[in-house]
Amino acid sequence: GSNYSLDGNNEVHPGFIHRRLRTHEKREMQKEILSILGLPHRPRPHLSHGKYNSAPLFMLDLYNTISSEEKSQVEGMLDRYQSMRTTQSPPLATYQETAFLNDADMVMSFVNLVEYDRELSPQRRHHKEFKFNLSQIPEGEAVTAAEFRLYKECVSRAFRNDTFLLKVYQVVKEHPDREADLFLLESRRLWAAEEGWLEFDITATSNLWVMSPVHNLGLQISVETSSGQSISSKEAGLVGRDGALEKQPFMVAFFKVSEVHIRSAR
Amino acid sequence: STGGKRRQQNRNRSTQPQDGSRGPGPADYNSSDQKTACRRHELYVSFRELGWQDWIIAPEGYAANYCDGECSFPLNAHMNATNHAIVQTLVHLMNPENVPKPCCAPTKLHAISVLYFDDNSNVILKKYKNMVVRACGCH
Repeated sequence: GSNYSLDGNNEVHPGFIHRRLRTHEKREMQKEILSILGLPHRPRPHLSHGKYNSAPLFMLDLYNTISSEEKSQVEGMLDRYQSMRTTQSPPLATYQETAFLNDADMVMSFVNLVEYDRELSPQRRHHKEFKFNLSQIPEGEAVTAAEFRLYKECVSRAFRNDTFLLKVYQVVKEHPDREADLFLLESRRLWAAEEGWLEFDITATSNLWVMSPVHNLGLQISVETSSGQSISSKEAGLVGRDGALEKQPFMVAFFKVSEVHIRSAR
Repeated sequence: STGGKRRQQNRNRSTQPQDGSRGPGPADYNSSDQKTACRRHELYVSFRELGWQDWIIAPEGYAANYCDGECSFPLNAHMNATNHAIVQTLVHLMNPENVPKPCCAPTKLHAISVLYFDDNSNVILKKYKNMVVRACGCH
């Protein structure tokens, strides 16, 4: 980093060593800062899916909300929400997320890990699977809220005036020879012409996945028309892996620290 | 211990405005004292200079700051001296070999938020408490 005096005259304090760090010193400095951040090592993310797809954008949105809050404590939460709504189209973070954010010590977004979509099961039922890796949550963090987020685009003329019934399930048990056992989390009726982010509360499911990773078999969604016909999520306008990066499905969880983090002695 | 009369004088000195001929005002401390006095110094920790742009999304760095300087008598020349620091100074004056001066340390600390990727390309937004020194004082 750099060092300069408060009065801005570039006066260097006599006790402060002002020079470029040597390689090993820089490495030591990195180690110390990582320790402050509570990380055992420097993360090495694989950013092949694009650095700025929907999840990082959503998180950046939350970060900017926090930063503006730190800059101006006098501004009301509602005002910030309103400005967020007017500056972004469509908005990623909603008023609810802002409320969760105020109570959270950590927020984490999870990318969808499923490599292929099972659009048509043997029973001719369209469904789509989603999986998220929640195994690396730091100890002592408890989930206070979690959301599964899907982007819906306005669909083609075939369904223009129709409504869809979207069902979100938690996969309870998988079988090699038949369909998985499912637990219905939420069903929601959507207008075909509707466009924007859809949020589904998966707090209880996420808590189960954090506490017992073997039960993390992912989520499934299915869509039916008003006449009960099963259609693919793509036909219903739900953006999948082949869609725009900034509209990719993801999940987000809000955490509260339940234990005091103590750095180990070295 | 001091007599009641002297204590009364001290009290007057601390509460009444002083002219140039009586007692030490802020201008009486020479500039070197002011320079070495306990105060906050700016120190920017740059994540960019640490070569972490690939996993830290925001911020680019933060003004961590640090406290440095001497906590020497009279402590009212310093910002935010605790009552105990005053006692510590007096004991130090009586026994400078064995008792250290009070410490120049943070009195107000603030949090920062850091947004970063983990190994699985998930994104974490975490609040870190007590990361930024807002004010220093003698403890």
